[in-house]
Amino acid sequence: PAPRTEDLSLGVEWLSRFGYLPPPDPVTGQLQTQEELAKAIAAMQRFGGLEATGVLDEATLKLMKTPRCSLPDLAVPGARRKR
Amino acid sequence: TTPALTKWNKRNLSWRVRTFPRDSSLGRDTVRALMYYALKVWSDITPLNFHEVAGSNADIQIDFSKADHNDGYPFDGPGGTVAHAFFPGDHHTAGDTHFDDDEAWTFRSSDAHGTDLFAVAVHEFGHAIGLTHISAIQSIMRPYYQGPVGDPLKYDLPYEDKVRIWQLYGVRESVSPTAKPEATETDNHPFLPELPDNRTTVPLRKDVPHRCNANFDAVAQIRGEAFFFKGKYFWRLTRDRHLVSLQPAQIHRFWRGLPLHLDSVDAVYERTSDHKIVFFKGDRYWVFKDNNVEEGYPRPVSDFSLPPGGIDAAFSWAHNDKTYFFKDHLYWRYDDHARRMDPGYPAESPLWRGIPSILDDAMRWSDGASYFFRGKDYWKVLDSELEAAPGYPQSTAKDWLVCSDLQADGPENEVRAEGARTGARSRPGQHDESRSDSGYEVCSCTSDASS
Repeated sequence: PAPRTEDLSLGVEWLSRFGYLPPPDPVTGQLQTQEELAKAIAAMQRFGGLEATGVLDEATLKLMKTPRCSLPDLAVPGARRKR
Repeated sequence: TTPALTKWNKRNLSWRVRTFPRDSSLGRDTVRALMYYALKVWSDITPLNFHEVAGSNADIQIDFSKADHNDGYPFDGPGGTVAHAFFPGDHHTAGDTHFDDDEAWTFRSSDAHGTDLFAVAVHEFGHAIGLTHISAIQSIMRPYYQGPVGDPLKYDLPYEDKVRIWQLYGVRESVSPTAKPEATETDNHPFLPELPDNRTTVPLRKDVPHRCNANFDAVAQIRGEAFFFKGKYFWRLTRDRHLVSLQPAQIHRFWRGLPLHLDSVDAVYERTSDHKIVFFKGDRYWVFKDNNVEEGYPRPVSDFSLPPGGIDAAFSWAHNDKTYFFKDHLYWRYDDHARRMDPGYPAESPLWRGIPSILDDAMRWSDGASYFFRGKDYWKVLDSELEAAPGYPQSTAKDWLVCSDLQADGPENEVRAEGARTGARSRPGQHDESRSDSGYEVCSCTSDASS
């Protein structure tokens, strides 16, 4: 099944926050493409030890809700950097 | 993973806990001790040295903050993000480490819902010295909280993390890549209490005294906390009279500088003039600054104009700020500020009516009262009164050492209570040693007596 809208929203916010997606352009408000999103999800899944399907499934959402460190996992060009 | 961006150019780094958790069950000393041990994990294997400092210029400033705390990385309440740290660098926040004060921080807790502070601190200090996140399942630098990692005193970093930190700083000279260094007991560090856990049956070594059945060698208030000494061991109570651990700690492991063969102490008190701690044993005494002995000790008790043979008890009376020494039926009054014995002493004990003329020890407490201990009992003298308060003596074990009626009569009764629920009591002083050889104590760990 397709992910729920709120899960998708949470997923995009989470992926941006931890370095898997560049943050939305504040000027244009450009949305992420489906392809970029799938790649980011797959990267997050690989990093988290899940099967890299690129699909925002239950296991992926569960991992996203796991308590964690605030620092990003990947340094994405254009993403805000801790240091 | 991303390569490390920066590393420290210096090898000696200072740290400080600037703000503590506000509503946590963990005391400040425990938090400091956990930070100490979490940093030690890294300094054990690298040439980095960490030193706790008091000022505001620490390299690694540690804070417990909630929500938005003005560093651009707001916390999000319980769960979610639990902590972060800034990588090394020239920026003033480099190395700073922040924990979300909305988390339920725990240590050695059986509560699966809490967040283990030591485990998170080891991870965050990894960032503070330059490590980024890694996906390796075993690594402490995985971004996700994975639960407690065990005893802080025994924790050994996973190999992936050792290799990565060695790539940044090299290997500590005393460490081979495959060996864990011997723990050093020479450095000054916060004391990590052994918090009571939820076990119901704990093996009891035969040479370890039982807190509920002891008449204590010495009792002292030190830095606002109570210390009960018996043989080679002591128990510690926090300012609110919460027993730090049901199990006693070994004296020489905490009070560094006392002889290893010292089998007991006679009396202990904190000097009001300089807050140093004085230990007496026989004809000698030691002065401690914090928990390290001062240079030049032991010294003879004749320094106090006390006769050879030592003392039974020592305490500073809040009423006149004088120190009283007791030996058998005699007592002396000493001026710690002038460092001389007051004239006219020794005098015949007791000065305070209603307390025994021979004491095990005495102490002043934060309620302004003085407490006198003898055998299994204690007496309370209010403020400047010269007579024991009505209703005393009371049981030291019950009121101070978190023992029930049955426990206060000895561990053999605890076992009996657990099994047969007999409720039988032996009279104070009538403890049958042979019956305590069961090798076990049974404790509920839930008693809130006096706590």
